[in-house]
Amino acid sequence: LGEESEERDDHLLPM
Amino acid sequence: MAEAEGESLESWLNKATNPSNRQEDWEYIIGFCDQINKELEGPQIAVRLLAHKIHSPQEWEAVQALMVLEACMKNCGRRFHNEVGKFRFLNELIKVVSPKYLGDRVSEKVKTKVIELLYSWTLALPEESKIKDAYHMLKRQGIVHSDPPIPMDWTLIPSPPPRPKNP
Repeated sequence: LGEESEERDDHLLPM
Repeated sequence: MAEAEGESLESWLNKATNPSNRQEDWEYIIGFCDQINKELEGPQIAVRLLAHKIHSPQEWEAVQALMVLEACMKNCGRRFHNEVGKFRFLNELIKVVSPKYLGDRVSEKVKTKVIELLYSWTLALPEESKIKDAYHMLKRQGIVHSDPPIPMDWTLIPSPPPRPKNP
């Protein structure tokens, strides 16, 4: 679960 | 090496990226890599420390940090690759080359090296899809115009994943 939520929160920087 | 006892990731990195180093100091660079492999959360801590050094306004400190990063990619295995392959860290590299963030204040030497590293990883680590996403975004933004030539000795040969030692 921890890994899944980390994955969801991992976004590319807005450009 | 007795004097290395008690060294932390931060102290190894400070020595490896010290702006007063005349040239890259492989004893400290390898010391940092070894320490990452010894610690359970070594890769997570190491990428945070490296991002800070890569953002240094002192060119030589940033260049040395990028050399350390490259050495870690070669010596610290899949655990380290996984951390570098997250947008959380990739964004820190993107900031260096993007004029919207630090790009206008960073030397061409540092920016070129960041782009070379990103491109070499897209080739060597195709399974880390976020690295490709980040690199292609830089191309779409016109920050990367064409793929850089990669020196032969830069080819990243992933090492087998290290096993963290129990404390």
